[in-house]
Amino acid sequence: CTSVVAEDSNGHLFHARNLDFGLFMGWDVRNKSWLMTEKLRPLVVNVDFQRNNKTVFKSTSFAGYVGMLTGIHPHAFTLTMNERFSLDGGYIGIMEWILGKRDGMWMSFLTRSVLENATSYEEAKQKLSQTKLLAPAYFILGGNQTGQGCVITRSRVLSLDIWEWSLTTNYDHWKEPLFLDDRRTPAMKCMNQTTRANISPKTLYDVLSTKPVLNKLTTYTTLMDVSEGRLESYIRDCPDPCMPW
Amino acid sequence: RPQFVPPYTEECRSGMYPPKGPTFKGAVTWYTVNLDLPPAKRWTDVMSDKKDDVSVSSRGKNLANAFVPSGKLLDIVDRDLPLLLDTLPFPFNEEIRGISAASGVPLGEVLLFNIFYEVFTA
Repeated sequence: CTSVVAEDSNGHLFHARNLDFGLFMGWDVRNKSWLMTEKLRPLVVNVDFQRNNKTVFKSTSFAGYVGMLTGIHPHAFTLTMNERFSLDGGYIGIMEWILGKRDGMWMSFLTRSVLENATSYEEAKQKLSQTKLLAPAYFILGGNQTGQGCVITRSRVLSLDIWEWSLTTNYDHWKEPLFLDDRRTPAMKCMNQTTRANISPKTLYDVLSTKPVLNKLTTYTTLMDVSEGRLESYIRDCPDPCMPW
Repeated sequence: RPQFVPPYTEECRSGMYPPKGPTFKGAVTWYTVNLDLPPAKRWTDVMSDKKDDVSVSSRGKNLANAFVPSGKLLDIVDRDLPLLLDTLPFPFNEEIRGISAASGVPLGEVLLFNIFYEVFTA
């Protein structure tokens, strides 16, 4: 995955993401694509969650999946989650849960709960950084005021780091990404080339359409504008030549 | 040219929006989920619309069979995983139950689909 929170020169905040999923879950040799990614694409839906006929939050999700990976609480904050791989991973959290230790929260349920119940950037940041989880994760949070954007790097128990303002893929920002999977450098290069004056949903879509930021695992691209309360999503494909991840 | 050798890094793209061309496979459909409804009923419309096009079941099976091709893992998913459902927090457990009922997909497979993130972070 690649997530970006960016601000234009007028202080207008935008949040965009590519959701990449399906690595090593079957490779279709004939079509040169990941089986799981292909099966997920038709399931992508945009959902407007309403209470009393009013929008509470909007999300891009998968039909049948009740947690959230991408969403906007209009006029308050935007949130995306990127996968964080660790030996102390979610399977340990699940084992603990089965054995009766249930003080952690399922990651996607926390994300949905925050989108549904938090009413400000600060409240969302506090919940995402302090709630004990079953699995490690990166939470990318954008606010509605200038300077409000951060990447929260989570282990299952702790908030390891809160990095104000930037772009993240699936690696800790203080470490070099795996040399075979460096989407951060090209994405950063394109963001720098775009310049702050030209930041918009249109230019963020351009960044997320540049290979290898766009790759064979990319299922959808979502663009969010917090002050307009707007979320738009597009199902993606990456024709050859294209990196498998 | 660098875009023809791995990792196929391109010059930064421009003019891609509005989405079109070979990297765009379609717009995403909007649905409304009414949070005033009982949790088991909230996803009925979405699942009614999607169940004929795409089987969530095949996704669960692929997921399980990718790791244990014999199908034994899927047996466990169908037989034992639903026991976990009642331990999940409300309203998510009820929503998952509703999705299974609306789609006809076994409960264990819907549950596996909903916890795949936790399973695959190793």
